[in-house]
Amino acid sequence: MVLLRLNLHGFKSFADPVEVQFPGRIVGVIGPNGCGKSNIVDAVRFVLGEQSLRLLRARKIDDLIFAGNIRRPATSMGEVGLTLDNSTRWLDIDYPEVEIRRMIQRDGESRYFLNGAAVRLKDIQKMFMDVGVNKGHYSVIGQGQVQMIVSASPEERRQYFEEAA
Amino acid sequence: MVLLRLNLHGFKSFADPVEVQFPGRIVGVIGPNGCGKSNIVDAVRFVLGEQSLRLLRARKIDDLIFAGNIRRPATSMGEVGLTLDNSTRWLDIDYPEVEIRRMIQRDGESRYFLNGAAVRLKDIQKMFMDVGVNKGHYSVIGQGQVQMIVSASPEERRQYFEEAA
Amino acid sequence: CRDRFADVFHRVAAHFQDVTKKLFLGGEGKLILTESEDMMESGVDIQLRPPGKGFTSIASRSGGEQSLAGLCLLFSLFMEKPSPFCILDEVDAALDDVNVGRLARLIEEFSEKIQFVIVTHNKVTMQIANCLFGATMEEAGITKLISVRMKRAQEAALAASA
Amino acid sequence: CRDRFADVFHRVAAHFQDVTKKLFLGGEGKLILTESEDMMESGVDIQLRPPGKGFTSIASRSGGEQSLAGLCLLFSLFMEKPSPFCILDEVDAALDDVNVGRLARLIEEFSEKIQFVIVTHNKVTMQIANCLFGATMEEAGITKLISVRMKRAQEAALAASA
Ligand SMILES: Nc1ncnc2c1ncn2[C@@H]1O[C@H](COP(=O)(O)OP(=O)(O)OP(=O)(O)O)[C@@H](O)[C@H]1O
Ligand SMILES: Nc1ncnc2c1ncn2[C@@H]1O[C@H](COP(=O)(O)OP(=O)(O)OP(=O)(O)O)[C@@H](O)[C@H]1O
Ligand SMILES: [Mg+2]
Ligand SMILES: [Mg+2]
Repeated sequence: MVLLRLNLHGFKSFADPVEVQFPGRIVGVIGPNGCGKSNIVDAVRFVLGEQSLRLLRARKIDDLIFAGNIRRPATSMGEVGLTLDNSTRWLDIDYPEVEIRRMIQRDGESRYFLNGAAVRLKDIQKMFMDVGVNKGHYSVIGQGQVQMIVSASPEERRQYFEEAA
Repeated sequence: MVLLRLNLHGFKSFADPVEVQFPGRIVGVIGPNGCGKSNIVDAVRFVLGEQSLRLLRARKIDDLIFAGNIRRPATSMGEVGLTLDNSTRWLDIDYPEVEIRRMIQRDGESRYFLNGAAVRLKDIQKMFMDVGVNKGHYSVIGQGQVQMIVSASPEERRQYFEEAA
Repeated sequence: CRDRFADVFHRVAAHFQDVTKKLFLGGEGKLILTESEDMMESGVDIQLRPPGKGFTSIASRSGGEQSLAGLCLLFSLFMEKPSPFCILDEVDAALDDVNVGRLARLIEEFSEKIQFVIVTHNKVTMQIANCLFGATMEEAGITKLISVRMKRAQEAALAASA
Repeated sequence: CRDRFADVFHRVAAHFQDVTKKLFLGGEGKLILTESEDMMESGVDIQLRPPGKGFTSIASRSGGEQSLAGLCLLFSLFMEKPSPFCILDEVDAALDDVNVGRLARLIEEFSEKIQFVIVTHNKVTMQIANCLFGATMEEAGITKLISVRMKRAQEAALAASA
């Protein structure tokens, strides 16, 4: 059970700080259409270092940051933190809990932090690639992704295998 | 309430003759995955004269005719009949009930019948186009079609409007 | 040709405003020409303002919001070129219970003039059917149809929406 | 490069056979290379034999059958490159109640080694969650999360599957 909690603030529809806890082996997320469930899924990809705007369901960087509503202004940046249990040291880093945090600004600049210390994207990617979590490409099955692999041409489908290599 | 019944025999998974009745204003079709619900929808498009294999979820003509199972051989042809109530003469033909029937053979040849009399496809198309039923293009919303119009490009979406013109 | 498209577009856009107001209680939708100067080339954009939110292109909305807006457009095209019947195949797949209920009420409203055949797995949608037929495959690969009692489906739907 | 793809392909194809047997009780699936001679260019086809039916390409199957097969492939790729957690967003949308139940049992089986976060509207799927969180927007456009009692969801699910 490695996921402990996900903290979001300023990311997409999370204008206020929200903490998602993962207290069990199977955690369910439910709620009405348009309330932010898939935004939570996007946040996990985001904090794991996803660079493709398409996979983050965004057309420009701005789309990742809270755009404001009738009463509240847009925020200038968005931030997501994912805290993982590392008591078994499955991640090659000497901490019992590991928090990865990513902040993004409207100019597109992203900053990454590992337990509070500034790091580069590739440090985070390396740490995860060693244990099979590649930007969440296999760990995250997004809404509609099942239909996509079914309707893909045999050649497009090959790319999924090449990514798993 | 113009739909009276749909008769299928040899079309897709309807190896044996099946009659679907439409005794109400809102008729529900339910059942497990893969049992033939969308095949009924395809049958309506088919009998209204649909020529596009893609819209009939077929890759070749053969796919429209019962392919056989472990115990039963494939059939040589498929047939669908749709009977409509014409007591208000909404269709420009002097019968209180109108039955359109379409038979298709493995060589691809289709035959059309109006109340038992052999007619050409364009006779049926003309009768329906005058009352707004154009091969079921607006009357039939297939599985996944809603998502298609949403993910279409603005230019692709224009075609839907051009068809409605 | 350009005039025909322009006429159809404006009428369908008017229907779209009305239908979206019904499906998005407190919200609304707009159809926008991508090239308002060039009717020969213009595409059609879908903009949506769900209740309380701002207008954006449909692309930045959730799966269920997109589904509802797509249905509004298909219904608007249908109102432009109406037919006495309409067949819907699992159009409720992405919707939450409240939206399934709103769609069901819209279908009931249209059913005064249009006869519907609705394929669904959703127990709330099943409630508006006058009669239900079940597709089964007792013999593998061969479809049979059976009549299904409304009462049992209704009880399940009432419990499911509780 | 060709050897790597070939190795990955064969291992994933083996997983696919096992997983499809679990999701299609009495049925099975196969992954087929489109160009078995030319590993540099070959694409991957999905063939499916639902219980009692014959083997065909996934393209001639129903929406729900395709969905189930697509999930089997994604799980098979996942087994090739496992991660300690897996996030699923509304993957049950096209499934009937029996298939939702089979998917739920498969997830429970995997959950011994993998932690799952599952977004769903389906009351049968909700039953396997140890805990439920509800995303809400009391203030328009702003997401809040609340804890949801399992019991009420369970009662609704039991009634829905009755
Ligand atoms: N940068 C942003 N600022 C404000 N709101 C945003 C931003 N990005 C996305 N949203 C909004 O978040 C809302 C919720 O999206 P999300 O896709 O998470 O819904 P969902 O709960 O998954 O719904 P469904 O059940 O329909 O899939 C959408 O209306 C979307 O427009
Ligand atoms: N020509 C044919 N001969 C025999 N079987 C066929 C033929 N064409 C299609 N089928 C089969 O009919 C089955 C049912 O298809 P259909 O798409 O109608 O299912 P459905 O009830 O809509 O299911 P779902 O709920 O998953 O959408 C499929 O397994 C398909 O392979
Ligand atoms: Mg979603
Ligand atoms: Mg179907």
